Amino acid sequence: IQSDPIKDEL
Amino acid sequence: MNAFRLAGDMTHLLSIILLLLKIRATKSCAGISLKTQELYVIVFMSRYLDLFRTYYSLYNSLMKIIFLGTSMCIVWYMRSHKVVRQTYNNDEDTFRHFFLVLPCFVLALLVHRNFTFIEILWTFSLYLESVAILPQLVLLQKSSNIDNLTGTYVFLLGAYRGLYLFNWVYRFFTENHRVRWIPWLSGLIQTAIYTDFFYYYIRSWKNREKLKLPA
Repeated sequence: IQSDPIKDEL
Repeated sequence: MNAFRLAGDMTHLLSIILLLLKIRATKSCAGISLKTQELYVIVFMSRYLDLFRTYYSLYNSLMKIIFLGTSMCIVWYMRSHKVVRQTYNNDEDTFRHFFLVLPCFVLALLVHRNFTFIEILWTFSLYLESVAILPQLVLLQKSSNIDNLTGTYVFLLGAYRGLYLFNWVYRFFTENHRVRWIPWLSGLIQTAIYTDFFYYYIRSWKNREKLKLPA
């Protein structure tokens, strides 16, 4: 899965 | 991680800790909407599904566990604690919050980035969070006497997503310039819903008078 940068947010 | 986002997360954490302390210290949840708390449990559960699948950082995993744990703890206190539950004003907390859950879920099924289980629920959690405060604001309008802790709780809860807006602007210009309409617009609407409250809260703070929302 291409990592989605915004998903490291809460 | 940037200062805006860290400040946002700390503000969010502080708001939840403040609410938990208020409930534990006063053994009362007067003025708090159980429906908003329940909506937040749904928001966190549908957003943090990747908690056990994707490890971003210790901070990220720790905060997700704390948010999930504290929000469920607050709902438990308001529903089941023998003393606190007596102080919950059911007939004042009248907002039918399932009228928020369904449209947000349908909207997430229609408007999303990828049609995957995780992405749909993540999108649903963003839409739901943007309106989750409504039952609490409706309850505050009915409360004749809003205590300071409750007012501060709502203020911090509204401020955190406002800080996230700055975080998204910062990341847009410093990182991959990727446009993300769904979180941005959801966050904008979420913060906009608080403007009315922010105005009365700051005014009451400046005039050193009791916070009162117009009915």
